[in-house]
Amino acid sequence: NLTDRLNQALRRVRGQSHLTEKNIQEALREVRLAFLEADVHVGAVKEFIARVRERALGQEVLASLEPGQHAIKVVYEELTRMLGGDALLDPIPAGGLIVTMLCGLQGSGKTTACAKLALKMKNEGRRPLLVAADVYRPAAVEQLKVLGEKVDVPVFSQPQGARPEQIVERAMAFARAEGRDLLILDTAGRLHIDERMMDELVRIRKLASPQRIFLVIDSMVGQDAVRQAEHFNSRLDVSGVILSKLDGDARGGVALSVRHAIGKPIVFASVGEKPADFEAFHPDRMAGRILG
Amino acid sequence: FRGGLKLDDESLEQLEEILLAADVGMMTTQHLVAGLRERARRFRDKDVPADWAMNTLKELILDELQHETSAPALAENPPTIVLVVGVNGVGKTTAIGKLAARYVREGMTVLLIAGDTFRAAAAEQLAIWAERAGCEIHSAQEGADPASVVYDGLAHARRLGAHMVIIDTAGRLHTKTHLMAELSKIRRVIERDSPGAPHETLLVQDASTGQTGLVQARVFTEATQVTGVVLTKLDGTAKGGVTIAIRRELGLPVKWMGVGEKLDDLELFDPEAFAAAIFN
Ligand SMILES: Nc1nc2c(ncn2[C@@H]2O[C@H](COP(=O)(O)OP(=O)(O)OP(=O)(O)O)[C@@H](O)[C@H]2O)c(=O)[nH]1
Ligand SMILES: Nc1nc2c(ncn2[C@@H]2O[C@H](COP(=O)(O)OP(=O)(O)OP(=O)(O)O)[C@@H](O)[C@H]2O)c(=O)[nH]1
Ligand SMILES: [Mg+2]
Ligand SMILES: [Mg+2]
Repeated sequence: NLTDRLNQALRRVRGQSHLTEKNIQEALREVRLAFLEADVHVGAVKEFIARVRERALGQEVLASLEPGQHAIKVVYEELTRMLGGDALLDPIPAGGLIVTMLCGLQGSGKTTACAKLALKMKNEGRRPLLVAADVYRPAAVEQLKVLGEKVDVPVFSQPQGARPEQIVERAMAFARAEGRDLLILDTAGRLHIDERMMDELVRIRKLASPQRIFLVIDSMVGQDAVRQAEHFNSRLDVSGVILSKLDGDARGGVALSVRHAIGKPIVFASVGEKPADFEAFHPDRMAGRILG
Repeated sequence: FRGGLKLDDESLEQLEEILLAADVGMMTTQHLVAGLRERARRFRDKDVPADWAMNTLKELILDELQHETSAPALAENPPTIVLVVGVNGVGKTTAIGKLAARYVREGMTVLLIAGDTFRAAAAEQLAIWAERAGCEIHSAQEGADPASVVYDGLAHARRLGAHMVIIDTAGRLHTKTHLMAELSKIRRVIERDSPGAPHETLLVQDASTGQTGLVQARVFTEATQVTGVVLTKLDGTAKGGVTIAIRRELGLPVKWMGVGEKLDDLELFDPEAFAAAIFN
């Protein structure tokens, strides 16, 4: 693991009082390797290494720690800070209908995340309404209906032929009439480079004025995550990110890449296929995972 | 790279970054760059010609990918039985719809087996694809045992005189041992049903998958002898570079590529286009 590798790389530092450029060179190479293996974006790796080098250079090697452990401490702290740190969602003003919109690439886990979010919000005392605004994927509406039933949350849908914008408008009217206080919009998966589909999201956003726009990203994604995040964020100014499939073994470097690229918080982690497999994102746990 | 370029550390680093950005992974990138260095030796100390480095890397990548067994498998005596596997959300069900359409167009009688009995509305989704492709589908109740659905489906295929049977399975993370065991069980049911079956086991992978793709391939191959990869969502910006490592380590060729969400957005794998796209 990285601690062993850093200890190896820094074994010569023992007995010295300070870390120098020369002796952290090899350690930084190990960190770079670990990060690339964890799918951290090459640009984010560069930036991270520069920061760690700056922090580590000239630092006192604590007599109490192995030099490798000392380096790991710096890396871990810097990583946790970059992953979470100051990231908080602005509070939502009280009263009125809250609208939450989920978006992202095909197959990233949006529909499942909508149901999970609905369950969580319901357990926190809200009255959510799921909205099936994906009119493209075969049986998408059925899928959300089955999931809605599982978590005992109503699903608003329209017969085939309705456009997403119409569905959302009618859903808002329905929610107000039925006393639902939280609308969770499931949207179709789309490529970040599909201008027509990205325009559609912008139109839905204009209509619904969501207080929350969550970009759902599959934690297995490699270097492409930054492109995805940047495009979605530039068109929609997302509130935050939901990372899915964290119950897999992907090291999750995508978390650092996305934070670094768009500066938005990672808010939730989906950690399985069951409705309850959904939790708040923990930056420190993610840091440990990335470091392997 | 205009004019000549010194194959120095800086330009090598730039080339490395292109490969890494395409999800080629550290190990394979180092292997390719070592190959490049080797071939650069003939230039001794002169500058290498423009584009030479990139073209040589493309050639080295193609060397890794070319293989005579990349053609889709067909059984000597029908039906050809194809098992489709992979992790969640990569495009298995959609790929099956596209394959079905292709084979129907070639005049085959095709049967789809809805082996995903877990996912909400999975059978409904596959049924829509069967309708679009113009073929039959065998499905069961949600929650039914997938191995029995496959067993019954294969019997249905025989009654139908199907030339091609394509079996959909639930997405599953390779880290879930009980789900991988379920997949091995499904494979055994198919093996017992017909000699030489399944004739093809396709691992579907999303082109945006990072280094975990290699682990996926190892684990799925162990559970169910994968014979080829379907690389999906290549109509996006992802390059699918991890498939080079999969080819090197496991000998698994990419056989098909998904390039969109419509019925005919499936093409035979084109290694030249794949290699070129990495450098676009
Ligand atoms: N293991 C695991 N599977 C997940 C998780 N989240 C979603 N999935 C699975 O991933 C697959 C895709 O999930 P969907 O919710 O349909 O994804 P989507 O983004 O709505 O897909 P499209 O609408 O087609 O773009 C399904 O098989 C889900 O069960 C997770 O956290 N862990
Ligand atoms: N752009 C693009 N989208 C694709 C492609 N292949 C599949 N998709 C989309 O990816 C999403 C997931 O596809 P599915 O076929 O449901 O994936 P799956 O592997 O069967 O998913 P699970 O059964 O949940 O594991 C759908 O929205 C598809 O339309 C492709 O080649 N390009
Ligand atoms: Mg969906
Ligand atoms: Mg499926």
